[in-house]
Amino acid sequence: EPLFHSRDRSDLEPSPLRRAQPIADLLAAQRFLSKYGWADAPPGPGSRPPGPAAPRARPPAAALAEAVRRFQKVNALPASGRLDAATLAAMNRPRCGVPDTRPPVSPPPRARPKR
Amino acid sequence: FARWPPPPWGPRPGDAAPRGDARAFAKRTLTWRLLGDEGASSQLSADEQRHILRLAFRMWSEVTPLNFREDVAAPGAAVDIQLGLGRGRHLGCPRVFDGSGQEFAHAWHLGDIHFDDDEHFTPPTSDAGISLLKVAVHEIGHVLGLPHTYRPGSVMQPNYIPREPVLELDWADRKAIQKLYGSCKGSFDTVFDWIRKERNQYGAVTMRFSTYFFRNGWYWLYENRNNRTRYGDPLQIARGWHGIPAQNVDAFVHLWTWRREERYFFKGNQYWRYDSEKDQAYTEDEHGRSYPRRISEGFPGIPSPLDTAFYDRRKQLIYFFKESLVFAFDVNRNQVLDSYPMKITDAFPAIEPQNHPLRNIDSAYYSYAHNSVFLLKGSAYWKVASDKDRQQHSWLPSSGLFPKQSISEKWFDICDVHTSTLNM
Repeated sequence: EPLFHSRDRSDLEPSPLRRAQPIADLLAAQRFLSKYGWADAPPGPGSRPPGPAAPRARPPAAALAEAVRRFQKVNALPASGRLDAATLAAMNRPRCGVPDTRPPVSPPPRARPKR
Repeated sequence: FARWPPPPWGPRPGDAAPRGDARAFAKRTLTWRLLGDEGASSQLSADEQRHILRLAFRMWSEVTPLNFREDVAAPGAAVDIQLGLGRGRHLGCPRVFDGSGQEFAHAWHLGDIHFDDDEHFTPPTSDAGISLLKVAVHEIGHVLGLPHTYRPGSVMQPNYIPREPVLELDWADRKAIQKLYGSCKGSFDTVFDWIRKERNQYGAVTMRFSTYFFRNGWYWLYENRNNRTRYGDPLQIARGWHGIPAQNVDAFVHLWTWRREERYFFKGNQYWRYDSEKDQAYTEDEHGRSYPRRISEGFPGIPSPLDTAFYDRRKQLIYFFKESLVFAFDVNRNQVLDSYPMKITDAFPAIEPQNHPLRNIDSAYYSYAHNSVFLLKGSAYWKVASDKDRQQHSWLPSSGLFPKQSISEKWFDICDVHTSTLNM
């Protein structure tokens, strides 16, 4: 039984084992921004650099700063483009998992009901 | 989400509006189900969860022509919206929850809703934790097709905002969802303003009024100053009004002169008098004569059943409508005026040719908010030219009817809900 002492279980503490990893560094922030539609996905390990024919993409730092700036603006934070403490705090707030800048999309194939 | 492959089977029947609007369900009654076992929460009882979800669906139903019905019997694939709670990897979902904090739920457009059971979901009555009701209302908005917005006050803000004063769908949220599903339309049995005498802080008697819309066995209080129905309406007539018929009321008349103040409900060939102070229908008058009474007895010369009626305070006449005729009843002489009955088209002539309800009016309603009489029929109304109108445009015929307008564009969001949620 999860531990609680008050009748309505309002003092129920989620087990420390299952806490969301705080967003505290650049990579976690990048992942947050791409997950919620503010930036493209960060290059994964082993991905190949774009070929000479690919259009010149903005340097990743500039693109990231722009994404951070847009995120800061909608969250009424100073749009500095820098990952300051207030921006990280905003990223750590409880939120819905649907992306912010795109309408929700169609459902994945449903799981088969267990027999 | 953006990376999901499109569903291999294509939209399910009812997934998208056949009118080509793929962003909205085409059906107007949608089914939902809370997944049991793995999908149930470890923090709230299943009944509590289902009650909260039922309320969340009802809140969307109160502002759209959509109805939501819990379906615990049909095969899973036939249920429009499945909801479940889970931890980490859950319900066969390709998206893994992150534990307590940050992501507390997600949803798919025209699809399912998942809640992260590592979050501390609480009932609406609790100030602690994350309100399951608030999150459910938000995620249902996604399922119906609404994206996130950062507009303050919207239920579609991506972040959870604890301790908001009230969880209701505001004007902009309503307009957003109605862009996808349209607004609520429909006819009414009767519409009337109910006057309340109150004493203000100086002890002086003041008059306030609320507007009521009756349809079948339900009613809505319309808050004119907020341009919407009362939060939580419709209610059942029998719950709010005592001793009158529980449904299909034909007319309401508030007879109000210097010496008299009487309120009557009409249905079939009978009428009831209502006691505003005791909030119930009289069972008998001061002479011991019982109510309800036959209309022909209390209003000689008036046929029944009626279509509708309204009271003109200035002329001290009650206009009774039946089929294509209107009867003007003099309340002081207790008889129909000699020049009546008249055809409605003669008594209330059309200002624009061919633009007239003609017969079988649903409701004739004098609005204190608009100082005008309206004739309602189906989903349209015709406004009767008031004295003020005629002072500005002297060519207007007396009691002329302006061209028809849509009821739902003057009185907003008077929506049905599914009968299973009526008593919430």
